[in-house]
Amino acid sequence: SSMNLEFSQLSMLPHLADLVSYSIQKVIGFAKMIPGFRDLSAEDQIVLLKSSAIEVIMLRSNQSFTLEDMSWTCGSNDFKYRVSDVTQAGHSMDLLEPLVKFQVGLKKLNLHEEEHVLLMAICILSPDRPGVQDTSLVESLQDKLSEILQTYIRCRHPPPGSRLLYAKMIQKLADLRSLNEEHSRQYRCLSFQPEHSMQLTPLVLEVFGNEIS
Amino acid sequence: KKKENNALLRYLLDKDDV
Repeated sequence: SSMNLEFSQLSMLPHLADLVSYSIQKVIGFAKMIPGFRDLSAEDQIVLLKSSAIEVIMLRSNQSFTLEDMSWTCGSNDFKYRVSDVTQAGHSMDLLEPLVKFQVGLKKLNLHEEEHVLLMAICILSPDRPGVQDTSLVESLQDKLSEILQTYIRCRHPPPGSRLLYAKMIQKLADLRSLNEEHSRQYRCLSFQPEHSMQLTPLVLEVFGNEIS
Repeated sequence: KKKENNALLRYLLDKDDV
C-alpha cells in the first residue's frame, strides 16, 4: 500500500520534471550551435525543437547510462536513476522497457563523441516533422550532417565497430520515433490531471504541450 | 484550442547564451 501511495503521489515527478526542463535548455543551446539552424525561420526552429526534444534527451542520456546496473548514473550514486524512479514520475513500462532496450543497443555501438553529437544534430534537423515549412532547407542541412557523419565513420572509426555503423545509427533514429510517440501518449495522460501538470515546469508545459489551459 | 505562442522557447532561442 505504501507503494500505491507513492505511485499515486508520483513522488519523483517534480524531480524528473526539473531534470527534463534543464535538459530541454541544453538541447536548445546545442541546436543553436548546429551550422544553419539559426538561419531557419523562428517557426521552423520551434517546430524542430518541440518535436525532437524528447528524442535528443533520450539520446544524450545515453552518456550517463550504464550497462552495469541498467541505470542512468550521473557522477556518484546520489544521482542514480533507475527504471523505478521513472515509473514514480508517472511513466509505465510501455515506455521504459523499449527505452532501456534502446539505451543498451545505443551503448553497445560504442559511438565516438563526434558520432554521438552528429546523431543528435541529425535528429533535430529532421525535415519530416509535422509543421515544418521549409522542408527542403532542413533536408539540405540534415544531408550535410549525414555526409559528415558517413565520412567520419569511414576515416576515423576502425573496424569491426564501423561495420554497418551508419545504418545502425539511422535505425536508432527510427526507434526514437516510436519512443517519442509512446512518451507523448503517456505525457498527455499525465498532463490531463491538474494535480500532476501543476508539478511540471513552464518550459516542459510549453515544449510537450499543456492540455489544461 | 488556444493559439500557441511558445514565448519561453522564443526567448531561449533569441538570447545569446543558454
